[in-house]
Amino acid sequence: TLLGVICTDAPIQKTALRTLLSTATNSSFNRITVDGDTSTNDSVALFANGMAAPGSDVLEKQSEDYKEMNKVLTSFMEDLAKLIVRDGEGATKFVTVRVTKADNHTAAHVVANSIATSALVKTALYGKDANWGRILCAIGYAPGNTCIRPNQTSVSFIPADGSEELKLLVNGEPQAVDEARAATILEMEDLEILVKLSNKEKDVGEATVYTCDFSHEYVTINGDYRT
Amino acid sequence: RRYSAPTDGAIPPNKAKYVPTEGTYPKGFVVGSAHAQVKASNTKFDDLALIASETPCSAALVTTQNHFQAAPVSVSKKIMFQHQSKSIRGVVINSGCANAVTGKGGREDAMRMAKLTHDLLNKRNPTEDDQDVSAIRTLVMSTGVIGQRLPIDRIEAKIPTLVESLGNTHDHWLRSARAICTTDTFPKLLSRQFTLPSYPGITFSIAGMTKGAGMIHPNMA
Repeated sequence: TLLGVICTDAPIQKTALRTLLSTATNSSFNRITVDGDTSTNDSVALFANGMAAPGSDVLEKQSEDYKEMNKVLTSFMEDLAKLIVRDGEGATKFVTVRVTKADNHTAAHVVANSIATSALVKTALYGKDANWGRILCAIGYAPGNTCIRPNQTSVSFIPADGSEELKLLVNGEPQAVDEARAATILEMEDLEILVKLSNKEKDVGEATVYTCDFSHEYVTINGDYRT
Repeated sequence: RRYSAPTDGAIPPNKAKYVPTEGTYPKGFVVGSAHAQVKASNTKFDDLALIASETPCSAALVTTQNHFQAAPVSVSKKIMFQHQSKSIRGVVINSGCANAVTGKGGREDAMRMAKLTHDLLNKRNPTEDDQDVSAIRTLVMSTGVIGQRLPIDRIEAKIPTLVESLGNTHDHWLRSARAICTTDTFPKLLSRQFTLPSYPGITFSIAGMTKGAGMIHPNMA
């Protein structure tokens, strides 16, 4: 279960507060996954008491203050959400799945989710196996109208140390993978999987989902959680 | 096996960098924690947390879209609806038992937990608004095992201690963040300061705590 409580002493009008929380949630807590199970209890509350500026006008929607508050809150909640993924049960890796050049944002999100929740992708990451075939498989079965074009799809690993990306698949064609370099990249705690779904010049649809690997420890923890 | 893992409460060395040693916290908010032994096997760690504003404040809430919403989710949504998201005092949280799929009795337990906390908060910081309105303005959250009733008597017995524990130091915030954990290996707490264009010379603060390690694929609205 995910629980979250956020408090600020900024003066924010209640309707603005609701929209701020909803918008920030959609690009933070709703973009993480550990095991693909949606809890019965997930809740995030945001409180604003205005105590830092008593007697001031309250922040309302569409103002410059609202836009700034939206940036602050979204960035703050993204950082909180990432902490959950870093502490996923049994997790040893923090993985960013970024899907670009999709037909729209929804399609990009669906594809990113499909990769991020694939048990076989996640076990390969735990085993430090650069198994890009499993990533493609998860892209291919993503539900809904995702308009996948196999001959335009590219997949890379982006190393956390800022070194050059490792291309695994380019326009549907597998690349000669330097297994030693792949192993080095997969040794790092952080990893980004970059998927380009087309060769479009303009990046129409893009989405990022944060996930972790899937280890023996997850089964150990959850095999007897209730008792 | 882990519960409030690791069982000795020690933070794994590779996670220590994510736990803040200091913070800047918003004015007028107080937080606390207490131990009610919600889960029988947890004999050591606080499992009740309270985050409250010293004055009634605006609030917003997003919750799971799972059709089997837990009792505290239903109760908190009802409280928010009744009071139109304003004059809310805070939120009381227990870990160890999710109070989910517990039917009418579970909703009554969640209501009792919220009401007692709210009454004690009102005694601590009475406001004009509260003297006229007896309704509950404190939200409630639970996390832990699904399908079991809350040990509500043990929880109620510790809520006075919980309210007495309220404070606004970094240690208060960290202990409270720790109290909402289940299988988490470290408390998740962040704080930050920021400014807004129309409020020159004023520095605002934001602080937040979260928990979660398993059953994580949120889709809240």
